Amino acid sequence: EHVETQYLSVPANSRVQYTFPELFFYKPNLWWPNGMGKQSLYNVIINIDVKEYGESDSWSHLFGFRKIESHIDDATGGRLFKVNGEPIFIRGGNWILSDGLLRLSKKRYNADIKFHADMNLNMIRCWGGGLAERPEFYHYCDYYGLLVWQEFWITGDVDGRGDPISNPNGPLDHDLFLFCARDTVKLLRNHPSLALWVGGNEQTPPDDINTALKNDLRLHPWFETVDETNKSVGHLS
Amino acid sequence: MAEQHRKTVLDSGWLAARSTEVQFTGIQLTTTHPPTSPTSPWMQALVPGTVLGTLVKNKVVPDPFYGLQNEDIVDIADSGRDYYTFWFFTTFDCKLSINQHCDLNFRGINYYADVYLNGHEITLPKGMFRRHSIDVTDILHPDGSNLLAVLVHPPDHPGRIPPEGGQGGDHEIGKDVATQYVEGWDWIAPIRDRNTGIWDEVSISVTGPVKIIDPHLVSSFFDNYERAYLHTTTELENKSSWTAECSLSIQVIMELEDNICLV
Repeated sequence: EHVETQYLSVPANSRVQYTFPELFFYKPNLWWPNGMGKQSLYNVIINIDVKEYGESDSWSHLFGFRKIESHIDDATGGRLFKVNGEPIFIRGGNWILSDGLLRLSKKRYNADIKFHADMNLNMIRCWGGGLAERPEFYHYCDYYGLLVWQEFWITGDVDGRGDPISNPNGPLDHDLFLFCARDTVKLLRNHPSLALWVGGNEQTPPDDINTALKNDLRLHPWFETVDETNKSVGHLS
Repeated sequence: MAEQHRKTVLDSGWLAARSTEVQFTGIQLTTTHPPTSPTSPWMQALVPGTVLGTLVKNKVVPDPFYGLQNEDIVDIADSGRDYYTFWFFTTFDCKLSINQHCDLNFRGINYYADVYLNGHEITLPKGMFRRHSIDVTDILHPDGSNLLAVLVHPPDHPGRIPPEGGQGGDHEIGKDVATQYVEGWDWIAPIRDRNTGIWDEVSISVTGPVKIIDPHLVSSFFDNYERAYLHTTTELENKSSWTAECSLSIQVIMELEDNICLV
């Protein structure tokens, strides 16, 4: 029942954006972090056929149905997380990167991330002085149930703190920073383990970058919908 | 991971050489004077990987992670940028049929590069954390065999490590959009080439006239998670010169265990 086909024309030499009518699921198997339940994953496959040509392109991604919420708790000042409406006690580990010379491999990611799951952790925090981690990293976090806190490329030591104060206005090219951030979000946004984008380590990015990131990453108003029975407010997961 | 079903990863058969030791241009390397084997100044290259990763693999420099060997590797601040500006070269087969299109994709270059394919030059803009996708349909060789050379340049501000070291060295690297630990931190010594290189996946993807780009999958929930919706948006690019009448389909399959699917 989870197949949908739409017919459309794409003008010559053009690039268009298309949104499918939403697909309905009754009681889908939810994706849960390590220690809270199964990491149920669905394989989403998109194909496009062109008349008088045949199949032109196809794409697939493992997807997990889950809703992750977090907010700063007034009493403690700490960030509280909920997954699928259930509060979760975060047991997290710091992650810088797999190898200082960027000799990255699926095998190593699999071993490293399974190790974190075996240590009974349920979150990995990717430090801002390292990398925006790679799809292979996120794939194994999806698979083993490690939520990911992913920082952008700002650190206190290098951007505005330290002694002497360094690069108070961050990188020289803010447009380039935002271009890279947007492209990174597009690369990683479909992974169920991605729980939180964070501006930087021990430092807020320069105001213009921070404002743009907050704006780009806010909950799309379209998903702030009220269910026709007014029983609940649907949320972008 | 997201899978493009027409993707061929180019991760073998690469050669590398220091730019100052190669007397040919990118156009010559990809037409009349391609390197044919790992003979000096060319060596087997690690792609994806960095310049230093390739030098360590070929034992041109000691492994920086043993003892104080990192001290034996010249730092880019002392050697100058050209010393770590490297050529990477490979060949690949790709023969297109009518109405097919081919993209050459780089998922990560640190920090920018000049790409040469069969004598054609394309410049990849700066930034370590951005993908590059080049439509190479019109510059592939008809016989299917293609020559690719990539000249990779280090970050603009590699900085200089102060004698006392410190977190992020002199912090110059922070002026670029690149990983910041490479000038050294409390947990790692400075990375001598600042991780210059083709540090992530290189691939070619072959599609028909219309290509799927960066779909976005979003789920929304109602009635205590009993009712859920999958919202899917994608970009589509029609590279042909005629309007494409398309049927676009989405299918969702429950992944049970490793590669066993419930349809």
